[in-house]
Amino acid sequence: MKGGVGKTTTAYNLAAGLADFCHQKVLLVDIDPQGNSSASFGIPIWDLELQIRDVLLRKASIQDTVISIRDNIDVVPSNIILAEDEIPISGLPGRELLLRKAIASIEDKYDYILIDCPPNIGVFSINALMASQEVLIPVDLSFLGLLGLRSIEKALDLIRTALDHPLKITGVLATRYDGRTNVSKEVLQSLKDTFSDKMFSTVIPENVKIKEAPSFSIPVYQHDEKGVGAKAYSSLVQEVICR
Amino acid sequence: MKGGVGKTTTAYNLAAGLADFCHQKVLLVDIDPQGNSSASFGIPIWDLELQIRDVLLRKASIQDTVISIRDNIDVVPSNIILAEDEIPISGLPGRELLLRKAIASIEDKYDYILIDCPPNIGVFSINALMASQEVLIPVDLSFLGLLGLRSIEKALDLIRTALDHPLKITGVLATRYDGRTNVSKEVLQSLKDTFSDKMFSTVIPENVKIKEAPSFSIPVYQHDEKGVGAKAYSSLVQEVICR
Ligand SMILES: Nc1ncnc2c1ncn2[C@@H]1O[C@H](COP(=O)(O)OP(=O)(O)OP(=O)(O)O)[C@@H](O)[C@H]1O
Ligand SMILES: Nc1ncnc2c1ncn2[C@@H]1O[C@H](COP(=O)(O)OP(=O)(O)OP(=O)(O)O)[C@@H](O)[C@H]1O
Ligand SMILES: [Mg+2]
Ligand SMILES: [Mg+2]
Repeated sequence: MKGGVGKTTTAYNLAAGLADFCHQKVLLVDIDPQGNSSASFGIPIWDLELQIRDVLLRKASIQDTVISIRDNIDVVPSNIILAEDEIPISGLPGRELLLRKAIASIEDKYDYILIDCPPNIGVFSINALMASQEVLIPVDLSFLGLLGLRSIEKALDLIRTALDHPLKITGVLATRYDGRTNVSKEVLQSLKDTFSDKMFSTVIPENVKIKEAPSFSIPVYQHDEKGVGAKAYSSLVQEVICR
Repeated sequence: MKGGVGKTTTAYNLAAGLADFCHQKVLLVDIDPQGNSSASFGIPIWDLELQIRDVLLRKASIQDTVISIRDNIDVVPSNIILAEDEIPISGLPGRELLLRKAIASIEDKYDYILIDCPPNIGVFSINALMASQEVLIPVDLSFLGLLGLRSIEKALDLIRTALDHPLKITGVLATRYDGRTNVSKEVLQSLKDTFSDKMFSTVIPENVKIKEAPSFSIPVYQHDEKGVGAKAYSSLVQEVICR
């Protein structure tokens, strides 16, 4: 829910890693009007014929919107036009289940379906959560990042009770770790104390290659194969596959 | 609109600087359900009696919700409960002008009113924009940050035309500059080429003291008076005052 914690960075690197290293068939659904995970794979988001909004508004089947990035990676893209639909979609009956119903028609084709959410708990994030069995929570290692985690917990409780949907936490992922700073170490320790069994042991370091990779439309391990960013996301792929 | 670019960090440091250095009377309105700028000033956001939601739902006057941080700094706080009101508020007639009308009743008391927005263009951000004459746009120096700026431009055009509200850009502020990386320098240059007259000459550096300061409920220049983070935000205060 907090902005800029690495949701998109994690979604597209994890999607790519599951496909490239573990030969999983992966669908990445971008339900953030900013279209960042679509753009991170090089999809020209200012030029989309069909996108997630057409699925939610039932103008197209989800199958028609899929863009094949490579053999094992498909993306349902989004762009800013989706933002204009937030209020109309919030008014539709059954508005929380639009994505779930659409995904039901294609989920057999995939081993993993990842959904990249916007940084809020509006109708798009709620659609994503209702369509999912699990949620992976990246946390930025800072005071405000930790505060954001508390908001997410409250939001998840709300969803479990109000919408009667059992949501498991795949794991809490510490991101943007800067080993030279005390704040990173202290917040990481505080997370481990609170979420011991839920924490991924992988910690994503602050790494310029991670920041640069989307500008080349490739995951970090193609941009900088031997670097710490690449190693961290590969190690996350291993952990996710084995959970 | 992009998450994690420094909206909150800039809002509370600028508010504090205008008050402390330039003796301006400042109101900071937190209209982000995450309550981050409220929390950055040490307001206990999990324990609020009154907040911005009570103003938007017309259950309280904005005056009643004001918390005085020090002589010259007042805050209208928010917390996660505001998120539950997004859909009901979106259904109200005149929903885009709720904040503007509320602020009209107290704006004479202040030299500056700053509004910290959530990372999207939903009803809360639209209320903020409709209540404002100007918008300050922080941009994270990365590929995704630059992409976010393009989304903001489209959103502002939408607002100017659809809601017939002339919005000036106070300035575009480059944030989280890391001089050791090429991506920071290239994105900064690209911003300067596109927005030459609109760019603040101040560039906010990536600086751990900026990240730590909210955990002490103080602005960065009280946490680390002589540091680069403090100097950068002080220089931004000067630029804003002189525009
Ligand atoms: N480990 C990292 N090291 C360096 N930069 C990073 C790292 N993780 C993310 N970033 C950069 O930080 C910015 C925010 O990351 P990202 O966009 O993935 O977050 P997000 O949670 O998806 O944001 P939003 O809330 O806007 O959707 C991006 O510019 C990204 O490239
Ligand atoms: N110049 C900087 N140097 C180091 N850390 C920074 C800097 N600016 C912001 N941060 C940190 O980056 C994170 C995101 O910043 P901030 O919360 O101000 O962004 P935001 O745009 O308000 O995010 P959101 O979209 O969630 O509202 C915070 O943990 C903050 O402390
Ligand atoms: Mg994102
Ligand atoms: Mg913020």
